Amino acid sequence: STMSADHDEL
Amino acid sequence: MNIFRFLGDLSHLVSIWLLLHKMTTSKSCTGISFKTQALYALVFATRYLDLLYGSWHSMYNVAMKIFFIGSSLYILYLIKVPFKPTRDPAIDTFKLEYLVGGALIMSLIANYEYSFPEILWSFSIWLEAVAILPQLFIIQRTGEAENITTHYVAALGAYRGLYIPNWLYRYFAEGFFDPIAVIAGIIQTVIYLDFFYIYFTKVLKGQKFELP
Repeated sequence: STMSADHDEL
Repeated sequence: MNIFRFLGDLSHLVSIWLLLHKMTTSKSCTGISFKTQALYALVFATRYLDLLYGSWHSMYNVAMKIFFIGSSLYILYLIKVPFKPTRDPAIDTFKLEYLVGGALIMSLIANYEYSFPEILWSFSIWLEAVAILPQLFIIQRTGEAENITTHYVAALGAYRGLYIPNWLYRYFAEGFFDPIAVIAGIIQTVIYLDFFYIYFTKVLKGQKFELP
């Protein structure tokens, strides 16, 4: 699927 | 959350406060790049409207996202409506097409998943990396800047600069590594280095920001 970071940063 | 990220976000809030303070007290947007502000509004819209499809991490995260979207739109309004007569479009001539086009190409090459939300996220990251260029271009063209404007740019640069120790900390403490954010963030910080050199050697020593 995805190695995407969770994008919890601004 | 660690201290570097928190101070970075705080610095980002301070930068927006400085910009609003400059405009509302002088009732002008002289020396401010509308193009840079428009790019930030686009950055925030493309990155933070993930709120609409349920990307809710924490109250802190949600509140900041709403604040950054709202304040960027308010800044565009101030420049375009009440302070419009004080803007000189003739010095704000950086070509946005290159920045938006470059960010679009990078977002298609470097993303974590070939999906609309992930490409939008990547686009916002690459666009943010270069969004300050029209503002720096104005300062370079005019060869000087008001102190308050330089404090604004410095606070903005400190924001992404502080994210670098945050990423180092997260890599070692949490095993977290976000290569796209890190590479774009380093590029963004490097873009500020020239500015920071003059800021530290002149403005912080009480002199006016003037290019040699």
